Amino acid sequence: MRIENLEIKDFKSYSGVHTIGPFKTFSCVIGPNGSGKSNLLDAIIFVLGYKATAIRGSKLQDLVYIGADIVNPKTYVKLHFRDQHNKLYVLGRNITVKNKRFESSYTIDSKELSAQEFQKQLLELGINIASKSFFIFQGDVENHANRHPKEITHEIEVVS
Amino acid sequence: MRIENLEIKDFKSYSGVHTIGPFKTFSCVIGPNGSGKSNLLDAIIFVLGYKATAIRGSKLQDLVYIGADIVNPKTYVKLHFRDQHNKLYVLGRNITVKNKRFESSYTIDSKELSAQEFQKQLLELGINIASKSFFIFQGDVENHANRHPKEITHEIEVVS
Amino acid sequence: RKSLFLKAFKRISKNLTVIYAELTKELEPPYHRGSAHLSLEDPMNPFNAGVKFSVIPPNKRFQEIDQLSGGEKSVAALAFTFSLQGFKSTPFLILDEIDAAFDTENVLKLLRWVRNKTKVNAIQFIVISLKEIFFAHSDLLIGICRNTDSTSQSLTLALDQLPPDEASEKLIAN
Amino acid sequence: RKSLFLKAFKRISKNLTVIYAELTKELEPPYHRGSAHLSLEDPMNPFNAGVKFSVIPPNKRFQEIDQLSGGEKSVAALAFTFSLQGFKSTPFLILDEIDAAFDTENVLKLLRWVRNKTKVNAIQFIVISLKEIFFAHSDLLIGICRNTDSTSQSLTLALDQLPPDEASEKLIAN
Ligand SMILES: Nc1ncnc2c1ncn2[C@@H]1O[C@H](COP(=O)(O)OP(=O)(O)OP(=O)(O)O)[C@@H](O)[C@H]1O
Ligand SMILES: Nc1ncnc2c1ncn2[C@@H]1O[C@H](COP(=O)(O)OP(=O)(O)OP(=O)(O)O)[C@@H](O)[C@H]1O
Ligand SMILES: [Mg+2]
Ligand SMILES: [Mg+2]
Repeated sequence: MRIENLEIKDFKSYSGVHTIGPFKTFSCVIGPNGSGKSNLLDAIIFVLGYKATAIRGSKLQDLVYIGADIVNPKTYVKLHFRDQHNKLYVLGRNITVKNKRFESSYTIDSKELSAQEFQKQLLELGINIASKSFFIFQGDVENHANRHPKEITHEIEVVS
Repeated sequence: MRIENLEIKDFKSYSGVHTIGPFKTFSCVIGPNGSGKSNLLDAIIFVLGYKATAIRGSKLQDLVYIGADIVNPKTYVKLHFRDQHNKLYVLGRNITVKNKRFESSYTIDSKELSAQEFQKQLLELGINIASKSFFIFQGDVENHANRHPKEITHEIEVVS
Repeated sequence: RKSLFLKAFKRISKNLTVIYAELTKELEPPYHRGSAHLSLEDPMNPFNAGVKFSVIPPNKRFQEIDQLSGGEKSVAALAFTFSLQGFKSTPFLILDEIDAAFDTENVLKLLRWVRNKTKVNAIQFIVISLKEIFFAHSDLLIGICRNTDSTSQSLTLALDQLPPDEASEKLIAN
Repeated sequence: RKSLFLKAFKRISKNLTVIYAELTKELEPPYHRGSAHLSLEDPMNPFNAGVKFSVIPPNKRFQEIDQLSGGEKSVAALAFTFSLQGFKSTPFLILDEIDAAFDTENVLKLLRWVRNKTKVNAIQFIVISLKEIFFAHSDLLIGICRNTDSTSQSLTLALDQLPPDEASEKLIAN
């Protein structure tokens, strides 16, 4: 059991601070269409370092809750993660505005890190974001079901 | 209410003769994955004149039930259709083998017609197969949900 | 070519607004509806650019179709597919698992829309669906199952002879 | 480049056969399983040609993936996605509505597979699903709903404290 809690503030459809969890071994996220379930998955891949464009083609600005202060947003996602030795880490990423440009920065246990250092720490925790193997996004299965032989070759090559 | 009955013999997963119906105003086809529901829709578009390649990329041979006599198949689909004046027509199409080649021919009320004459008759019955507007195939909605603006332009152009 | 396109564009755009509103109208008062619009990115040269598909799901804000949730996109895409042809000369409509991404509410809205079309446009529907809340309210069930030799078998069951399910009937009556 | 590819191809092909068999094993005796194979169209020049994905759903015949039904394709595509990486170093898996095209039987087989992976590979699962027969058997439910201002709200409900549903537990125990 690794993901313990998710703490979200002003991220996509989540206005204000939300604490989601604690997660168990087998948790299900349920609710109506458009309620914000996939947005939770977006929060997780966001805090783990996915580029905004890889989050359903967004820009950083699109990830900030639309009703938040657009001049000085305080958007963040914090993932409480327990490693295999039972040690707890708080992985964080936020979105701020500097010189009218949207930027994001990373923290682990409140200590700020560069994006590269953050990814290095994730690898040590056993989270290899580049492998993309921890997530199946909505619609992926249907898209893959319609692939041609040459596309399968390509997929295998990407993996090798 | 227009489609009254469907009579199928040795078509895809339907072995022997099957009579499906009578259909009502609002009928639902239900059953497990892989049972043969979409194959019924394939039977309907087949008898209405769709090319085999437009039926999930098949060849005529693929549409013949696999356990049927491959040398001399007697595959057919007959659609019992009632027009707006309450007159009943039996639209038929079969698959046979001539000179080792798979062929199909058309009938209306047991009278054989050329493909062109058949399509002309369908138009008079109010069935314009070229418009493709009577069917939404499995996966169409998901595919369309992911279209880009330029693809929408193309769709509208096709229609106009 | 351009005038043909613009004529079709106008017709489809109008249809879309009507159909999307019908498909998204709430099941309970105050019966808010969603709205959808097509707009040309370049009205002077429509073929050089795309068509923007903007949607406001009921009680939500304006966004491009690609910003919507999976289910919301499906509803909008379905409305668009229906709007391409309209229903003037449609004797029957055959739909294969179009509700795969729909939640309970959207399935009931679809059911209401189908029932309405059978009355208003006298369209015959044959719908393949895995969702019981949908097919339980049809007039006829055609059950397909597999024999042990994996061939298909059909069984027909008329439903319009049974007493209606009061609760759902009330929900979709509007 | 070619040897890297062939090495990965062998590994993925092996995984696929195992995972597809696990995902399709029947829920009742005689527990028949499906089988799936990857084969190179051109083993000498793998990059010039494609990879054929052949499938035999339980009790059916050999066919290419594009000849399968919608639901059968989904199961095969899911098995392929899982086989790309295997599970040696996977702490968690997050799945977003992968069961959209599944019938009841395939949903229960998926449920059985997920439960098995939590035990055998100690993987944590977070699954978004609209299907009650699936999520009713998880340890925890995170319900998301929309407020009137259309912002999201979450509610957590632990299920592992409740008595299990005997009938389904029996079905997926194997
Ligand atoms: N920055 C934002 N501010 C406010 N709302 C947003 C923002 N970004 C996205 N949304 C809203 O979030 C909703 C999408 O949520 P999400 O994709 O999580 O739905 P879902 O629960 O997965 O639904 P489905 O079951 O249909 O897949 C959209 O209606 C969108 O308007
Ligand atoms: N010529 C044929 N002979 C025998 N069986 C066939 C033939 N062509 C297709 N099939 C079988 O028909 C099945 C597909 O049926 P169909 O697509 O109608 O399923 P479905 O009920 O729509 O399922 P789903 O709910 O998964 O979409 C496949 O398993 C395939 O093996
Ligand atoms: Mg979603
Ligand atoms: Mg199907």
